[in-house]
Amino acid sequence: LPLKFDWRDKHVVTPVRNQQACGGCWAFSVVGAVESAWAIKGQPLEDLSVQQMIDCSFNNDGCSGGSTLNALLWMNQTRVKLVYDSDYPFKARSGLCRYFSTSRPGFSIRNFAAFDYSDKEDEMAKMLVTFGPLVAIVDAVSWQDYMGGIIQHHCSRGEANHAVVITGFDKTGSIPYWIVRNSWGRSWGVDGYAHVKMGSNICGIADTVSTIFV
Amino acid sequence: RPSAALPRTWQRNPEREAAAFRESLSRQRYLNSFFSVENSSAFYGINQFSYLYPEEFKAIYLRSRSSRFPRHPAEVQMSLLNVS
Repeated sequence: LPLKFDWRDKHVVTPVRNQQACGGCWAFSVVGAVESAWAIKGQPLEDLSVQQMIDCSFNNDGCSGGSTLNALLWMNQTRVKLVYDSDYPFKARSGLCRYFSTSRPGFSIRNFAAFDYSDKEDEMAKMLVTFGPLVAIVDAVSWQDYMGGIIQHHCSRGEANHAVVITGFDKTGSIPYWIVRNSWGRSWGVDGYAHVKMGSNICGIADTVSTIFV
Repeated sequence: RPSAALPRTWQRNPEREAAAFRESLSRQRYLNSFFSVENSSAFYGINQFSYLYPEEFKAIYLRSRSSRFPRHPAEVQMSLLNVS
């Protein structure tokens, strides 16, 4: 594994978005990972519709909350194609599901893998480098005040409540860390990203991790 | 405004936001008082969420439900070796 790796350097990660007052982090994270997976496969990098997932993933509760696992199960079972964000823009509230013709351009997934990588963060890094950005769920209570630096304290595990995308890692310094894309706008954290210490399952970052295959 | 998504019981007003802001400042001081000697350690400060109490922040933004995932198995580690 390289000491430093970030899918942003390959230009396959869309800009950080802002979920506003919608509790749809679960959708932002899954859609973000699908965008990257398709870009890694050679498709142009495009913003895909988070609103479509919020409205149409029937096994979740839209802006009132959801689970990344249910979102991925929905994508996998229905073979739904996510349309472009411009075709189904984000409204920051749940709405009625809009359906599109099957001939409309869209992006589905082939499969996904969901594992607990606690004590195996090196394996998690391998998955990231091999397949693309990872969907993870973390305990983000202390992230309310986060401004920058590497999160290594004040973060419990076992209380996962927020979905994010892990785009890379950096092991070149004294504290190795994961590079984590959030959905609270670019003004939060480090240009919308958080840095979380690797190797100690800080914030439960390795407990519930999904890899997407397209 | 994030507070628009809050339950009715948490209706916002300037006094409540000011009190939440003061509590945020105090909490940030506390968080920054540990480990400040470590150069790379996280630091905490005022941002767009400072006008919210932690329970409000959690109610609006931390809405992901967690599931228990299986432990990553050794055989998957082996199969990855064959991935180009």
